[in-house]
Amino acid sequence: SLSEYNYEVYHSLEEIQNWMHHLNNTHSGLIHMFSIGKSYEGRSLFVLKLGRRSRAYKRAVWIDCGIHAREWIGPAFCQWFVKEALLTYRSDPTMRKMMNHLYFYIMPVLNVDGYHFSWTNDRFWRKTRSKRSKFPCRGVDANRNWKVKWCDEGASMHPCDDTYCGPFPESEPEVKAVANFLRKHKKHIRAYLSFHAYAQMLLYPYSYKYEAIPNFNCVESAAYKAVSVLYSVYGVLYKYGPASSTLYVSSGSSMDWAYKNGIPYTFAFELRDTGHFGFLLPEMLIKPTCTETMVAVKNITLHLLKKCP
Amino acid sequence: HLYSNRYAGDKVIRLVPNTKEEAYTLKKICHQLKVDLWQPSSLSYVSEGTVTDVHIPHNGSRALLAFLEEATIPYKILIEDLQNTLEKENSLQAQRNRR
Repeated sequence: SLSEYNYEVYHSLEEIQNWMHHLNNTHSGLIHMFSIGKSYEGRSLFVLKLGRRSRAYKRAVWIDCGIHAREWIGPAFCQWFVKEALLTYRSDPTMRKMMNHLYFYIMPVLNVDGYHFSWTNDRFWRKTRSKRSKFPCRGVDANRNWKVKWCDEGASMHPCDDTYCGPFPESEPEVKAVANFLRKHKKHIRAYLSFHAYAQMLLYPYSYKYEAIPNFNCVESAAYKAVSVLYSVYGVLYKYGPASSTLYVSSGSSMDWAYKNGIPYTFAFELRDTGHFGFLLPEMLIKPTCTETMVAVKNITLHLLKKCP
Repeated sequence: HLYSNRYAGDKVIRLVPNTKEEAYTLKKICHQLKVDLWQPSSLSYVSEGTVTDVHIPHNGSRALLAFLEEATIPYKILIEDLQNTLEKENSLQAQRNRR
């Protein structure tokens, strides 16, 4: 049951997928699970569609976690988000509004092969697990493989590098599957959120160049308010701003691609911490991290619903 | 042991090169020692003032630390032994499960 699943521990891919199946069977009024394709190693790419079913037109928000395999707090947050939505839909007016007015497409683990590999072999694996016969190394950086200034600054052409952009854009079946889905549904997807770790930042486009986006005012305002409410929870400071200047320049990112492809509000979260634990964020910090992030995500969602064109 | 004890003796070290020259030599030695970069995501981003977190295998940490001392590049050991950290967290989880 929802109350028996432990959201304050990290779960293997199998556990997460079992959990998704279970919610699909037990919460059909708010959840519908579907697959958007297969990974390189043949695993299903599951997505949860969350929200009150309605025949009326509803806009949507896409949320993905686990683009980079070793960033386990990402998938933990995606699960937390779903849990909060189901548990507080009736009691929290904000959540009820979100579920009634929007659909949320949640992909708890985008890089399923890499995530599984980080559980079983190499805890610090980052990339996908694809292999081209002529190259000695496996994997592509799934956040450098999108078709937006592909393989330019901040990405590597070398297959053994952790920021390898791939042999061509959308070479990775996982990236291709998500890209296809977003292309198909872009008319009603209003926001794209992607969760990574670690740096404690809330980023928006562009990553690939130092230039302000056309709708900077609303995006910046949403980001500012989100980090402010996040800070109000436990006093944890998140920086915010365009990814290129706040973090570093990188080309081929999912956030930039989603923006370029017509989703007007795209963000990337870099969750806790800033390096004390790094990728090994202890499980006892899952709850505070997800609690503060949840507040920020709700704030962004409402801001975009009410204040932005 | 988790992950077949492969991370025994591995360290995570934070480095902040102060000058362009330090950044250049740091990138060179990190490339030679085949470090696992935690942040930033690529050595190409490392320049003066860049907070750089590297996961160095146990057989390379002595060489890296010796280099940093000689070059007087400030560093801080974030994680003394990665395997211990992983096992400790796993042990805590097992205790919680037993409780």
